[in-house]
Amino acid sequence: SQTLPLVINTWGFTDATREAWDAVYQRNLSSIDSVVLGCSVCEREQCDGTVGYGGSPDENGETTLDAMIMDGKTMNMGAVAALRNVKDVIALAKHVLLYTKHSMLVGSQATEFAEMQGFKTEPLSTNTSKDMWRSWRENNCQPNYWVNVKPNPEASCGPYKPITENDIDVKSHSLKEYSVIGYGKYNHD
Amino acid sequence: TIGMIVIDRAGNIASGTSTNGARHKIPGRVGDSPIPGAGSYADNEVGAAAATGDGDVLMRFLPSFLAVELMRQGHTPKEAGKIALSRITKHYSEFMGAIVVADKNGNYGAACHGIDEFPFSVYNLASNHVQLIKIGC
Repeated sequence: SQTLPLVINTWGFTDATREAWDAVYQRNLSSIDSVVLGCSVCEREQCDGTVGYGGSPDENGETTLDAMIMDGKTMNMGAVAALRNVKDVIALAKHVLLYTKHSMLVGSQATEFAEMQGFKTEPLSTNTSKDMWRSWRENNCQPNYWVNVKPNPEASCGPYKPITENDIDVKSHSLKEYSVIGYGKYNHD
Repeated sequence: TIGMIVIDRAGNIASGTSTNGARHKIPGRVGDSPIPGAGSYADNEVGAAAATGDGDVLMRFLPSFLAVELMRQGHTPKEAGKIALSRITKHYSEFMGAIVVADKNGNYGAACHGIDEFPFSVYNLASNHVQLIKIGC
């Protein structure tokens, strides 16, 4: 096709696009390697704070990473999720694809796999992510993702206990929770 | 989150995602990004798609898989993306998300919901440089 190769990615992460184009067009690398190289740029540049280390701390202030790579020729794939202490997450996903028969590894066990594969382990927190977490705590942990718990998650940091199932109002359990989280340019999967 | 599709000269398609997820998530939470068919999906016979947004909702609808299947049925990339997101907004009208879609021939499109505009980045022979394209949602 006259229109190939093609690189397209979500958001305005143009450095990642250029790197993938350079890989697939100038260096004639595979589409798999080009995706890995392109997305790795964002991991290093911490694109919008939504990719890579030092962003999106969880309730404990920890940053964890998720990534996936899929090969449309073989329908093989590799993914890692809730990965701790490893920065090069899509490169690790490629190792799941290449060196295992599995599709996804998660959590601390994925970190152990990374170490065995020769990846460096290091904390993923930064001063920025720590400040973000502190601000959230000082704002009574708002917003958060808890529902049907006590004390009231809209006013308290917990610890939370579940209310009884009989007390759950199923009708009100749909849209409201999603509207307060503030998904947008700087908070997304 | 970044979601990316690359098609090489030989027509081999790959897709991928990388993210640090949602801010202040409950520890252990994973969104759509590493889930095949949700965060992204690729099939050399048809094309690929990559989604972004509220991963707790996206992962329930497998929008990337759906977009690829819609192209298999004859829809354009743009149509496939719009229909894939409409399946979500039917149930979650305040959902925020977007999807980029490309067919095996290099045609592409995007769709979004819940934000004013969605930017995405494209590089191909026709453009000969990286293009930052913004669509209204």
